[in-house]
Amino acid sequence: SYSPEPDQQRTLPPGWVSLGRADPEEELSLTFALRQQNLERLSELVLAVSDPVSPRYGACWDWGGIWGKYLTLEDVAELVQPSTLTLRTVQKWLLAAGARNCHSVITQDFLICWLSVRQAELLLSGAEFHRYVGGPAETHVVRSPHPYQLPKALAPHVDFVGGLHRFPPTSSLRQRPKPQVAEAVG
Amino acid sequence: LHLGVTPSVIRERYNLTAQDVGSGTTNNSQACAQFLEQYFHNSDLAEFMRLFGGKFAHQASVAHVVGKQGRGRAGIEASLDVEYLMSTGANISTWVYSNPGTADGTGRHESQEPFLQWLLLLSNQSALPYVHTVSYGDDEDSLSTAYMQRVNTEFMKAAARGLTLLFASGDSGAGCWSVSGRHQFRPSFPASSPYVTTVGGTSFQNPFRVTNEVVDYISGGGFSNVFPQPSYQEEAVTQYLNSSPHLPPSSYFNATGRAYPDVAALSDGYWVVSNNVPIPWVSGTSASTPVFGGLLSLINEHRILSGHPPLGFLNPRLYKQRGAGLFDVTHGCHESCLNEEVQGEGFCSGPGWDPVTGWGTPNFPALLKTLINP
Repeated sequence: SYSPEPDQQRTLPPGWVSLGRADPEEELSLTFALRQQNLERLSELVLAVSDPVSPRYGACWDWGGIWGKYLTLEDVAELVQPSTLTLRTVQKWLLAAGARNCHSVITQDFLICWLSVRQAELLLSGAEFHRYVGGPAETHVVRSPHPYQLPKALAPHVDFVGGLHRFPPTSSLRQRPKPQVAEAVG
Repeated sequence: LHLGVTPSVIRERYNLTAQDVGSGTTNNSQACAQFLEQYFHNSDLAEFMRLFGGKFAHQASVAHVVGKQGRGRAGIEASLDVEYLMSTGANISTWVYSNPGTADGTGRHESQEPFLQWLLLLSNQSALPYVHTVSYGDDEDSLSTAYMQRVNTEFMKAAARGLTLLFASGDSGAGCWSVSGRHQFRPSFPASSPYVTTVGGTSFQNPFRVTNEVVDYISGGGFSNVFPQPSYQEEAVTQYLNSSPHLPPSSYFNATGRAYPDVAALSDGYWVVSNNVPIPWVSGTSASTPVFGGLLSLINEHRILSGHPPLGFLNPRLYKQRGAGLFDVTHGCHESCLNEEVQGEGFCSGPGWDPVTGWGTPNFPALLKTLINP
């Protein structure tokens, strides 16, 4: 097995409290980021449509019959969607683990599935789900303080799994004290 | 004289006239996203516009809300994002993205990551606003490389589609952390992605007058430890590193990394209406980001009316034009490590591009002139 995110921080952010292990039958949704294709080509296209020095900058292109300067979502999907092997391997792996209600996006490079905590811990070896509460809105989340591993066979097919380690962000807006100025303000 | 930043102060400083508003006749649109499980209330927006929006045509409600709007209290950040995006990008159709609560009360946990959910939305909706302003950032060192690389690819997908993504540069200046006993600056992601436009923060030289701007000491900026410097900014960054009289010790930052921010706007002393209460002196780069985003929406409005495509990913053109159309900010430094060596000072602004305010703040008529043509 291998760890897709060995360098992901897993320490509890300030202001969050552990409520203990999650109930094995509790349900949670996980996001599987599937390996995409043709990223070199994507990078070239971004520069072609964004860089004024590119000979194709500003030109209108025939994107499969649709004229325009930019790609449509369907063009992007056609370019980056995962290979059939990736889609089939990941779906088989998830179905075998009992994942349900899986749904994808138009570009097919993300898969969101619902599993019970028990199933998720079997699927992602090493993961151990705990419940936490914190943040300004007293948000409840389920996260794993331990790293997860995937079967080595999945290494060419999955970039990372979302929903295990990263906590909701906090706001950095501040209300400052009213500034003082030397001269009197009418 | 003024008692804090309001839409009139912003529009005066950035030379927006009462005519500089959306026409209401195009398919132009803009969006703001925040992932704090905060909500905004349309009633706050209406009250804000009643108090501060009298001098320019504006919409008093958002066109589209993505994500469940809770019945809870409004959050300052969510209120501020919408109110100022719709004050500079006035009379332009506006979407608000805010993430639903994570527990829907049925024992099922949306254990999703709110920012990831927003990225999935980008990959699942063909018709999206052209400009997105996003107030979200994490320290690079707290995120896995696999996650940051993949998110960076998602930004490339958006850029290929002609979407303009603007991220706040962060509110901790250069940041600071200790690596094997030595202090270093602490870059922030997604601000450090080479495929987004990052917005820093400024203050008025005199907080009660519309004057020139100086660095707001919180303005996030620096050099990525993950993403190499993109070719479009090499010349500008080299120029800064060769000419700045105030450079921190080189051991504090990675001079070959993607440098940010790219631009800036006022981030200090805003009035916000939240839960029906006007709140003064709110500060942060999550204020400057919607301000800059609204101005780009206005430029898109003119481009669309002229039959041109929207701006899309702005950075290559921005650096090519060497900041034409922007007020250069050349005074002030942002904060960093409180130690003997740097004494709390990070990078300092200077002529041209700098890692505190980028190329500077928008001068609308001049910026429009440089960006209206393809």
